[in-house]
Amino acid sequence: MAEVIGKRILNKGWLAARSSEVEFTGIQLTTTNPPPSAPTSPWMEAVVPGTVLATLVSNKLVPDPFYGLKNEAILDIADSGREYYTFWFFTTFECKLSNNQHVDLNFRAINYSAEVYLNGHKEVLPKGMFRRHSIDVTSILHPDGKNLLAVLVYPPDHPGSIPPEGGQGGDHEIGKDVATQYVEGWDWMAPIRDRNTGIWDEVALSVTGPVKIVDPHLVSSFFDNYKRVYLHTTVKLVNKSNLVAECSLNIQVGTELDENLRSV
Amino acid sequence: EHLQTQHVSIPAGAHVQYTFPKIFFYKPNLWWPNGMGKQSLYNVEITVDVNDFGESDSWNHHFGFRKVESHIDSATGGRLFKVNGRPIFIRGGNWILSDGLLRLSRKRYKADIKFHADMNFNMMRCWGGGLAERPEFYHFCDIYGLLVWQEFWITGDVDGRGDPVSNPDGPLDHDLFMFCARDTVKLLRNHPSLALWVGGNEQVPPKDINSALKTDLQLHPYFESFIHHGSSEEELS
Repeated sequence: MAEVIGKRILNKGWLAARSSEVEFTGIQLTTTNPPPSAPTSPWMEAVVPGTVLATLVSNKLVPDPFYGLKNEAILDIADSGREYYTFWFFTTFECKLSNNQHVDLNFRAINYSAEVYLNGHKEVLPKGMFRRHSIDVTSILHPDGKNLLAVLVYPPDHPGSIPPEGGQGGDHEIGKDVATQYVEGWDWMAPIRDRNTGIWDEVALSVTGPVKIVDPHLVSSFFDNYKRVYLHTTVKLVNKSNLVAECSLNIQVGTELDENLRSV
Repeated sequence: EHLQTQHVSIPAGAHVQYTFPKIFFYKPNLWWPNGMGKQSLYNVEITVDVNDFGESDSWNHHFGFRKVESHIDSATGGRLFKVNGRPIFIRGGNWILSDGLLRLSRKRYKADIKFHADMNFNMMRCWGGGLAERPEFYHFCDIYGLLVWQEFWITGDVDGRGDPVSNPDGPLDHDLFMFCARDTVKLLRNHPSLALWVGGNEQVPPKDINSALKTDLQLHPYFESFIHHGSSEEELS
């Protein structure tokens, strides 16, 4: 059955493993050598969205850092090195497209950079904690079967180190990256050992027809003491097909009355 | 009047930007912050149908009609806010994130933000050393009437202060900072709770970043024209 137009969130069935403990490449993981579906070491169930540390806590491999002084028992990235918190994340999904459907694989945020492998194809996701990534995977999907997705996530480039006395922002190295800065510890917070490395926000597939809507912008203007009001709407449209698209573009503004009722 | 269809022809492989004719509303229900009135929200749905295919894509978002103004008061040095023309006494709280392991569920956001509203707050300030908050955070701020003061990622880690001294010129890659800033604005800009963008925590960003942020975030010339050429009755978004 063909996919329904819209978004499908991929937040279940993820596995994770420390990269240094995985003997296969991303291409092998997503073709000939995927992890076992019932995770065995070094693979474990992963928290996505979440951080590497969230996954380790969830699997009881480290104590919960927010209880007592247990954060002290977790190895800091300054002592372990970045590779210790460099992790593979893996999942599978099914997606069967009909003619002229297209699908994007969207990551709403990753900290800090990543390599994405889908069915043996590689895509490098650039650095930056606060940016979205969107990959058109239409031509990569297996038409009738399961799709294998692996993501190798690297920590920030400058995780820094924490002086023995702690202090505001540790040694400040994290500020060289475009990433959250509280993770080296602050006056109100202990250092976060993995510096929040991970797929920390939504992962989703978005299925569209030949034309996709991107980042609409809504603005209002007010006149006559709020009696006369205008809604201004701009959208970006992307035609993914190799033919001219003749489109009807519709906008409808309704009042929410209840969960599933609205007036127009 | 609140339903509009336009015909658009898009060349193969092209990216186009399209602006709808403006839609008129007579006395719409306004969105008010917590304690000043209702948080009235409208559902805006955009769909695109393609000949010989049918519905190709759709998008929807809750939208609130509100006008937020602020300025620095010369007498006190404090920032004063007005919402929909009415002065508002800000009762705000500092916010970093919901969970240090970034397990940021809708359920958790809802509880956290409702709690702030129940405390009679009307603003949350997202500190520059934390996150650009997520759409789910803003969704519940829209619902519960919390205005949001969102800072970009500049703190004492990137201004030459601290011991040891931090890098005085912000993050190493200024282009990357601006890319992330622009993408974050596009992600969050339609939320009525979003009240103010701020360059960073307690300071001004490096000169080039500050200048680029100010340029990118200034009002579009179309709306500026209302200020310069409009009648006295006209007001600005």
